[in-house]
Amino acid sequence: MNVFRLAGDMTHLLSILLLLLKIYATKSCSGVSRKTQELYAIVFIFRYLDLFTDFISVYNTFMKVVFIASSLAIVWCMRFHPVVRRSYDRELDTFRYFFLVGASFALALIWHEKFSVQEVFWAFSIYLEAVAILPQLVLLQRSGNVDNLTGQYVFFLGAYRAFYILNWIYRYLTEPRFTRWIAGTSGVVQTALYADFFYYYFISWKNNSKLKLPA
Amino acid sequence: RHYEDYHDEL
Repeated sequence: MNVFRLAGDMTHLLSILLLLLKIYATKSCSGVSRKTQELYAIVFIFRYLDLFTDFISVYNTFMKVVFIASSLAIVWCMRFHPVVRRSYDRELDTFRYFFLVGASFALALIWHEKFSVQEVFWAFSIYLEAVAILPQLVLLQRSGNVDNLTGQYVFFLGAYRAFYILNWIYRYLTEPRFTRWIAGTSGVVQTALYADFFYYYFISWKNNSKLKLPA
Repeated sequence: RHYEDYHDEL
């Protein structure tokens, strides 16, 4: 564990807590893409298939449980909670994410650490996470004004993988034969997809104005 | 390579 990876995990945890706070405090999920939440639930389930078979550390197991449980809880709230579900932007959250799932799985069949069920699903979850934010970014562009908590949620969700990139650089420089080609390549693509969001987020922070993504 | 060598991260 190094400071970059710890910062990445804490930033990721913070983003999830911010989203839970938004949904719990406002009893609303307006501006939140349910499709992105569902993609993240798939990402965590298929990435942590090793939850019961490979024990790395208490921290590792604890965080995996938190990520899986929180993503499923958010999807449940957005689908079934009697109050929250009414504020879901159903007509704006129309990204056909089936293609993202299909393309990620196809790529995982081609590029993986090892050709085993667990490793193909692990690579699938890595590629799917890289594009999972797309429905959310499209929704933000369509829904115009973005509330603060939702904007902060997306910001920290994007920042966490940037910290992971620093972590991979640090480990590459300090650990012999350290390579993470699949996670590293995918992580760079994932972070790059946030580039324009980061730009408009910075502008809104600098001008102290409402976050607005151009349509 | 061992499994935990490249799956020690979240």
